[in-house]
Amino acid sequence: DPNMKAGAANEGVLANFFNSLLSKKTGAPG
Amino acid sequence: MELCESLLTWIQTFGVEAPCKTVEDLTSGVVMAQVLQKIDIAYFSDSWISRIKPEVGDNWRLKVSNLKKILTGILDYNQEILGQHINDFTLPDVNLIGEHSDAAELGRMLQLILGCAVNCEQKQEYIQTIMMMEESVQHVVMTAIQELMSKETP
Repeated sequence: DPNMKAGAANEGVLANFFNSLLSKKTGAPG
Repeated sequence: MELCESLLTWIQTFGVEAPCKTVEDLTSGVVMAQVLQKIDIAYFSDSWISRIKPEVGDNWRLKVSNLKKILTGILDYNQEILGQHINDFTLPDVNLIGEHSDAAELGRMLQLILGCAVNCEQKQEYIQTIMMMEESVQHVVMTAIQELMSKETP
């Protein structure tokens, strides 16, 4: 089903983005 | 409008005391101040929040005064705590929010608060909450964060 595939791809994009955000180092240096 | 609607849904996940269901609920700035305090209570302390007038009614001047303090607080937080400047981002027009409950401008104000949430020390909690939200909301949130990230410089 193309809709299901598109939905899964969409979920993947979102998960990738937010996971990368979780691992991003933040905060002022020092 | 889509940005404002989605971020209004997101702001409700903080469970603050003040009502936060509609654009009008947010124009006094009280909800935003309470959310910022949840994001970083050390920076947005009781002393800071005491400068935000809680009972503004329909007085747009008081609303704008509150919103100005909040916008300044957000920008200072970005610079002093997160160590980043936001360049080329058209800042929200607080007069339009206070006087006319402008949803587009409110959306941009909430976008800046989103930037604080996903970069602060407790960001894990906030990002995980976003990941539990409806996909359409997550999409808008992702785009809003990406836009901010493209304008940040250390």
